[in-house]
Amino acid sequence: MHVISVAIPKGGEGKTTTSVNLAASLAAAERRTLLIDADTLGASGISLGYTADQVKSGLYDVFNYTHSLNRVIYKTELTYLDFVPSNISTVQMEERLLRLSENRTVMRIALRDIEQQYDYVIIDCPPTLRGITTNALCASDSVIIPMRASHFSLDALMRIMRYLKWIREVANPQIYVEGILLTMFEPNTKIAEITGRELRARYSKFLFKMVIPKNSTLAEAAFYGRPALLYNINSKGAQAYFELATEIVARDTAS
Amino acid sequence: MHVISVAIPKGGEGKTTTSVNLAASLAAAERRTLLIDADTLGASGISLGYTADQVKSGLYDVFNYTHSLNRVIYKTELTYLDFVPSNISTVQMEERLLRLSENRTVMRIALRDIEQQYDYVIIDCPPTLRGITTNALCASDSVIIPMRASHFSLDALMRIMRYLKWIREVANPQIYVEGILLTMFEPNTKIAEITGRELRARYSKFLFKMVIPKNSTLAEAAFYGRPALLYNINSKGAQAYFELATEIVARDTAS
Ligand SMILES: Nc1ncnc2c1ncn2[C@@H]1O[C@H](COP(=O)(O)OP(=O)(O)OP(=O)(O)O)[C@@H](O)[C@H]1O
Ligand SMILES: Nc1ncnc2c1ncn2[C@@H]1O[C@H](COP(=O)(O)OP(=O)(O)OP(=O)(O)O)[C@@H](O)[C@H]1O
Ligand SMILES: [Mg+2]
Ligand SMILES: [Mg+2]
Repeated sequence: MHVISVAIPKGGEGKTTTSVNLAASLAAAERRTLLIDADTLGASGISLGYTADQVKSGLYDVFNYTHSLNRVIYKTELTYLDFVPSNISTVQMEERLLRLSENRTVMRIALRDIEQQYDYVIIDCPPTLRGITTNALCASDSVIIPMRASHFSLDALMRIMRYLKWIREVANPQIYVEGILLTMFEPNTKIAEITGRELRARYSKFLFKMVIPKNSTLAEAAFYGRPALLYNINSKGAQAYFELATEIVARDTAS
Repeated sequence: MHVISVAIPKGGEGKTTTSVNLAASLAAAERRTLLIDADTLGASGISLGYTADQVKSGLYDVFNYTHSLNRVIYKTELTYLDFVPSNISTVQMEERLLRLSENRTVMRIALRDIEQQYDYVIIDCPPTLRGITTNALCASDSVIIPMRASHFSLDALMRIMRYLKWIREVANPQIYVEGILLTMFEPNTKIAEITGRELRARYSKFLFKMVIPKNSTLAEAAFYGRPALLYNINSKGAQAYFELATEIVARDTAS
């Protein structure tokens, strides 16, 4: 089982869009995939069409020690894709979750239950590093860092790279960077050029070959509660995420 | 003194871009303005060209009771704009700040020191509701809610509207919604149409008349560490934020 966190301590970089569409693409390639929504807003759930009343339990309940992971797994429209909603519906639950996640091993221990059931686990993280993201990083084999072309994103990238060094030292020596993924990419703009230059100079060995283009289908699909490949498989967005999934599967098959 | 928080519990909606460019526009209109960066990443600081080594103290130190607010105020290129950096440079400081901000009155008490010095205080909030954002809302007269056209943003809008009811009951009866501001707006797209319809149906009285268009100058300006009106005053982005500032000043003058 390959556990991948999708994280960067900056908002709006495409973490949820990447998690949902990568998980859906892996499922389309018939890899047994579990998507876990660790984001307080529950954006992955929205992207798959789950409404608050359909979700009775989720990741919150695993951290609250009232449910095992197996009991909070929901089916999706895709045969090979299952889903764990976040189920963090109030600010008070958010506060409690933050305290419960100070124990960095909750997620890692919970994932042991399902080791034989899935080939891939994708964890959609909130835009912070501490708390539940730390839990996810301690439980992961690798991390995908989605980012837009922007000055803020480069700073956020630096922060998570620094943080991963600390995670490796204190909690999870094996975690590696699966790759840095440029999202909402608009070529031939000044910010794309500056960001690209900076990334090639400092992080070239971590950059994925492919980028995710800015593509309205990806944002529209979330309105209709479906991953892009079920909403419009011919869109550039769906194709780009399918390419990402193929790249990750190829790496795993090779090693 | 009019204190305005810029907040929504979703990442990447334009909180920092709005805070920086609104504050700069108010300063250009010769209102004495203080911009406070309450975001852990320090994106407002980046937008004004501050690098980590230039910042010796900031909001963190006010919450840590080592500095009064007056001692963490920095000058900017604009005569009427001062700035308080966040100065939250490590995850450990972030953890500590979260605990310190459980006392909801720290920011309100700190702002009393400067009541005679400024006409406007703008607070750039992180993409969560608890912790420092709660502090900011308890200290504010009003709140601007920036949002993109997206399903996630509508959910996040509902959450903050619900939270504001609670804040009014338990901590700050006077806080009102200054307005909902559509950012990175691209007309004639399906998501703009769906989001617009939803907003007009449920929140029409809160919507600002103007929207902030998607405009690459706004993202580029952050690379050069300047507000858009200093980077390229003729850009649509700079003009739109100047219009927003004019609207807010007009409301205050009228009442
Ligand atoms: N490639 C793309 N093209 C166009 N829009 C996109 C693309 N990727 C994401 N979006 C849109 O950009 C916004 C931000 O993306 P998303 O919510 O996935 O980011 P995030 O990092 O998960 O945000 P948060 O920090 O709040 O968790 C959403 O409205 C989403 O629909
Ligand atoms: N009107 C606009 N046109 C084009 N790009 C924009 C616009 N407004 C913001 N951006 C860009 O979109 C990204 C997100 O904006 P910003 O960082 O201001 O959002 P935020 O809500 O402060 O994010 P966070 O949740 O991380 O604090 C940034 O890269 C910014 O440069
Ligand atoms: Mg997300
Ligand atoms: Mg911000």
